[in-house]
Amino acid sequence: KKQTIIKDEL
Amino acid sequence: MNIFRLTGDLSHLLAILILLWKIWKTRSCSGISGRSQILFATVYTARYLDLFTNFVSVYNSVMKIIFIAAAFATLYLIYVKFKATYDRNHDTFRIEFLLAPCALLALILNHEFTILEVLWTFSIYLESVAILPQLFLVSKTGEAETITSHYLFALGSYRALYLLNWIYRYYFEGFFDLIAIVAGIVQTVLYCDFFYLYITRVIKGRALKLPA
Repeated sequence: KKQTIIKDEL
Repeated sequence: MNIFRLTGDLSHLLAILILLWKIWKTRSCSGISGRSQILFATVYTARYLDLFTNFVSVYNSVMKIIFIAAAFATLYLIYVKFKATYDRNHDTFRIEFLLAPCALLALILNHEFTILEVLWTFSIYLESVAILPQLFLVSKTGEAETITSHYLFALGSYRALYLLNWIYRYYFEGFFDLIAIVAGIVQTVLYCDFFYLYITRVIKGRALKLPA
């Protein structure tokens, strides 16, 4: 399932 | 941002600074695996390409720049400035056996088949095994300088703290990223043996010597 999570982690 | 992720990032930053400081102060990179540092530089480069495309926060951008700069500075110290002290004979772990499977897995198992996402996934998988050449070097030499064991402890703790961060985010934000979590568990498990030695020996002021 496509997770359009913004990459806010390092 | 939560306390686990913040302390995790600071632990990561501390590890990188300890390593730079150790090499610079002792003017030697003995006991340090240059190959692991090559993998870390690859991890940060592949992961932080979005540095210029999507801005998250000043903190996020500053840390990314520091991590990339420190990684390449470490490579410079190991392979150029203090090359004579690099332990070439013991730092022999075949990193191609790490790079190829991680690249392959990133192409197959990812959230989205785009350049940035596949590179990010590759960096996540690679980071989980990037410490292997270093742990292999320590096992071959049978010991590690105390400062090097502090470096490893800080580096291992960072991802363990990130696991707590993901538990926190799952319960309070409903956020979870299975790829990062599974890789983070693998990465932290690889340090368990070292954590045991560190807690039982280094904390008590004794040198980190692997049982022969």
